[in-house]
Amino acid sequence: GKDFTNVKTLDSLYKQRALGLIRFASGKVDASMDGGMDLVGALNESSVHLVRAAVAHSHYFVVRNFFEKLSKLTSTSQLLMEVLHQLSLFYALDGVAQHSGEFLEDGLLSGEDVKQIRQLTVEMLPKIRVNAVALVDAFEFGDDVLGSVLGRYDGNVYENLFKWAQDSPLNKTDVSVWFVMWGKM
Amino acid sequence: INPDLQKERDAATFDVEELSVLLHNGAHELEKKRKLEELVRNDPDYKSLPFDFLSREAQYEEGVRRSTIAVAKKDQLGSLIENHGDLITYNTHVGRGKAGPFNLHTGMFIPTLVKQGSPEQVAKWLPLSENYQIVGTYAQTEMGHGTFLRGLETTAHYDPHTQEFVLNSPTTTSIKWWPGALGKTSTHAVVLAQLYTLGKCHGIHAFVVQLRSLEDHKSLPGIMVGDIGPKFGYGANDNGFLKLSNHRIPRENMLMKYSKVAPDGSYSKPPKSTLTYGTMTFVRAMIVRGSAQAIAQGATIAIRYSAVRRQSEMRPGEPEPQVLSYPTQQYKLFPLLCAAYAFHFVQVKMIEAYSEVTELVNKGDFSRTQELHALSSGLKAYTSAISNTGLEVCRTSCGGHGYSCASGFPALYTNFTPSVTYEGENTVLLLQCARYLVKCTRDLRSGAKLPGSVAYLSCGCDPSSI
Repeated sequence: GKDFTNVKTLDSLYKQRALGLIRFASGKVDASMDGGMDLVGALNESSVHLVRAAVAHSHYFVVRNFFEKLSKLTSTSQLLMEVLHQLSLFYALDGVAQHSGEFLEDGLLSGEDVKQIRQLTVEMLPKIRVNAVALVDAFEFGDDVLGSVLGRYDGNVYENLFKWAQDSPLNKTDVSVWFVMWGKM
Repeated sequence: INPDLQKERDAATFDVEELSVLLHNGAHELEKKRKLEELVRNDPDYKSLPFDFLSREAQYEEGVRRSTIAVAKKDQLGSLIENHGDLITYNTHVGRGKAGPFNLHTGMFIPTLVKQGSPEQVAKWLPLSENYQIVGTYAQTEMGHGTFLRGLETTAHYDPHTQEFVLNSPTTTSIKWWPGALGKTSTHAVVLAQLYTLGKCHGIHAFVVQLRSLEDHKSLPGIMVGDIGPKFGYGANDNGFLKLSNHRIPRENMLMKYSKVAPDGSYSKPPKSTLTYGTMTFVRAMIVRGSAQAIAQGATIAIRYSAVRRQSEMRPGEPEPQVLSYPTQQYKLFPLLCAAYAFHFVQVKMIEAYSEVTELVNKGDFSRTQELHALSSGLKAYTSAISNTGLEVCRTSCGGHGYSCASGFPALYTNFTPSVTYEGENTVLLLQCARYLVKCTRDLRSGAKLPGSVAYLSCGCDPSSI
């Protein structure tokens, strides 16, 4: 019965994951110090847990900021808002799927929940696909900055791949050094 | 326009122009960006073969050529340059998105002068820097020392008799290593060194050091500088080494906005020791921006190409579908497309936070510097790691052509990937962020109120409340 397309639910999930990992890592530090270790030693002993905690905290910050930013876009058209909302939702859902173990560990989600979330992301793919090219166009990277024949704005990839090949310095001469060396073999 | 790509554009359900305006901070900014791009595109001085066809030396020369032309033409840009961001846009297009020889000059040398220098020092060096009469870089990292700044070995001993600092690289591992444009381009550097005065070490401080003669560009006595050789990428940049041997600089060359050394050698410490590292926080914030840009570029290439490329048959006898129509391809690329948007909005937030805290610091309020440091460390590490691995996913999603330099991915990847390790290796930065989080949990126990980005730690809710 959980609605994983609800922004508040997702925000809460990420918050709980970050809280859980930070409290866990912090608890490990405390336990080491209770055992007589100094703070530096305790931090080092718990460093693997600390890294996971920092990732969860940063990830939560990015997700929360995405949701918050969209909630403040008051003058944006409804059509665009829907598209951006899909992106934020997909980003959050995919993040849960990618890090499902951490959401499962603390009992934030069940196995069934994770399966449901994975299915939700798959079902969202066609909705994003229809706008995918327009969404990257909006970044407005010029062809000169992208420096990519494959990513050209006009999409004329194959003609320009062939032109690119013709610029190869090896093509300056028809007969290469190979032929000279071959003769010495 | 390729018909498949046009079909995709025609099918979009929203107004691309509206989104472009949103992403570029308004119609006015977007218009300026377009005009600056057009200027570069139509300028015959900026026409040349792609960097991929040039040798390392030729890439450097081309980078220098483009950068110097850009400086010479800067005054012709008129009203198109309203702020520093406009200049970055122009330079990015001139350098085709590659790191150029002036990146550290504008990105670190000048900001450090402004943030760490006294008003007199800023008045002396800023005009010279802005007019490119001197070219600077930021020499912090040493061959044997990276993120751990307190471990830097370079020394600056104050001599009260001559009122000079004597700079030395006492060991091989202390040789400054990697700073952009240090090898052949820069005339000056901000050098970070352990300050010794009246027989006592006061830790890392920043010094303006002249490296090369302004007459003939030869390196000065006591200065040994050069290029560190071929790298993974950054071919247009002369990342360099610097060995200092009893090199003397005037007392006035220590940046003294916060900490000071008086003529007699007495030392006044800064109000906050971390202020010396302020430039790093700024650069980390900029790396978050770079991460957003890099993954957005990767997604742009891969998604456009996936719309053009047709592959296999869904069913025997049917035409080859666009690769973008396969759910597996979508499942590779759309998380990265979404990440590009998430990172765009978070880089805006990061820069805002940096500006807010800087304003507070300028008013003497240092209460949020730790939070900013932790936030910039965590976000720099998180976003750069995702973008770095994401670029490889984008590359492989382009199939065999992704391996060609024509795809743009080798350049994009090798130009972005250093940000995973510079200005703090990511694991080290995550640990710095985590230490702050641990401190916050301890502060909570003593009833402290936590600031914005970590306020949620005081949330008493439990999993069942979801």
